[in-house]
Amino acid sequence: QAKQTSIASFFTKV
Amino acid sequence: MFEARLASTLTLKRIVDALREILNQSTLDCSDTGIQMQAMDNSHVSLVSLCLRKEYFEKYKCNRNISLGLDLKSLTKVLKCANGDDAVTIKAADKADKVELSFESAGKERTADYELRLLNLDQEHLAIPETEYNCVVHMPATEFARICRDMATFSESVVIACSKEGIKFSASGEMGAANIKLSETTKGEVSIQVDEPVALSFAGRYLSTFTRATPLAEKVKIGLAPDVPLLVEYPIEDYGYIRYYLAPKVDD
Repeated sequence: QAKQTSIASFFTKV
Repeated sequence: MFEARLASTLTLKRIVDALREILNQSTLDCSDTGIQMQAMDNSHVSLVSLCLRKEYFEKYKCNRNISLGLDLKSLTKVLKCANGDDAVTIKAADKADKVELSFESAGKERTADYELRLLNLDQEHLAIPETEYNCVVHMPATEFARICRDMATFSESVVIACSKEGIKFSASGEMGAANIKLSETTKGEVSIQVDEPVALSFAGRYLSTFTRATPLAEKVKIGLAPDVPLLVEYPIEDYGYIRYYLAPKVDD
């Protein structure tokens, strides 16, 4: 079963 | 003082249509170079980034950076009051709590002004790094929309696999399986650049949502690299873009 990742985990907050 | 005029309301309608299924509200950041917007969907699975350079506008004035928090449903209602070939001017005073949209008919015989209340939105800004995509594909935007629609019939997950042979979209579910493969065409409708083959799984529902931007552009650009979000980019003439980023699904 593939799990959806969060977009926020790929980009850093500014 | 912010003021921007577009010769045709149609493109603004199309831009808002491309955003409003993913976002309910968003903040337009206006500066002397143009308008930028960036926001994640409510589930934080995708991110949409809009850029409209000032050259896109017939007239553009922005003395001081200003952020316009907009409710996209309300904006859509206002845009419905205008004809596609009306010119539109967007105006906001510094520190204003409202934005004004003025529409002028093509023959200039009818003008209509609307005010929209601005929202104070807390928005997280994410730095989007420059990514070297291992696979970059350009294809007709209508073809991509068709593929996304057809994939959705079969499964919620869509695997996009790209190699030198082509780009393949696959979905399989209870009903059966679908595979669509596009190869590079000599006429240039489909171009495929591949450094390394990549295969990733994505939520088809989001891909379908991105295709709401189809009327904005002839071609769509797709960027794939291992373990990073998919890029789906629709250029807006030569003066900007809507970029959608979609986080991949990974094996649990």
